[in-house]
Amino acid sequence: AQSKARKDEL
Amino acid sequence: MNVFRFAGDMTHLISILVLLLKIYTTKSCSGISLKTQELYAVVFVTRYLDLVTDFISVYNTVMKVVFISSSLAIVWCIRRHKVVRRSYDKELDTFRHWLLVGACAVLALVVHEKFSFQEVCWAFSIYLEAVAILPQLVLLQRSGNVDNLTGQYVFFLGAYRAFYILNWIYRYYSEQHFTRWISCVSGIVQTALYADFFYYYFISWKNNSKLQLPA
Repeated sequence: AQSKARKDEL
Repeated sequence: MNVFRFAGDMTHLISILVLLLKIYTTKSCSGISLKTQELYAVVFVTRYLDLVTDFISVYNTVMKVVFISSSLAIVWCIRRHKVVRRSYDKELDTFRHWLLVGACAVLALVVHEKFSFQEVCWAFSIYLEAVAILPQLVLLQRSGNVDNLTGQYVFFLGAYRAFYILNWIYRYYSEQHFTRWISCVSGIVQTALYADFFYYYFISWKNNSKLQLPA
């Protein structure tokens, strides 16, 4: 979850 | 995903489509800085290293592929396309952009979220994107009058990061642990660099006159 939240922006 | 970020991504996509439209319809890249386009290609390649390793969503993957392929295609067009390359303002586009690359690389080695290859590359791409527009703005000042599509391209490119600032504010208040200082500070610097362009763009729109940037 943490990694997913990290770089979800373009 | 929130409406600000979606609007930002769409505005960014529109800026790229406007640039592709200009190059495709006029078969010319006059007024376009090859150096800015090369910097953007570096920005996308270094930022999306996780393209194949870290699947976020179909939207995320598709947009990354679109950004990387379009930026490389535009650089190819200006460098190699037999017709387009003739209209490149080589003698006006003289910004020493590799200095920007070096400075951002040093900064990324010093300021990053985690000292790993991918994280340092990501921070590097964030810093580089903030200054990537400089060669283009310098070229616009030197080339005097700006054609409509080029003006619109720069306008949408500047507007997209402003939407992202609203997105960061929204996420800061709606998600507990959301802090992304590197993106935020760089995004504010990036948008501020467009301030004078936005001013002259607004004046030209209000007076319905040709966009003129003072030399």
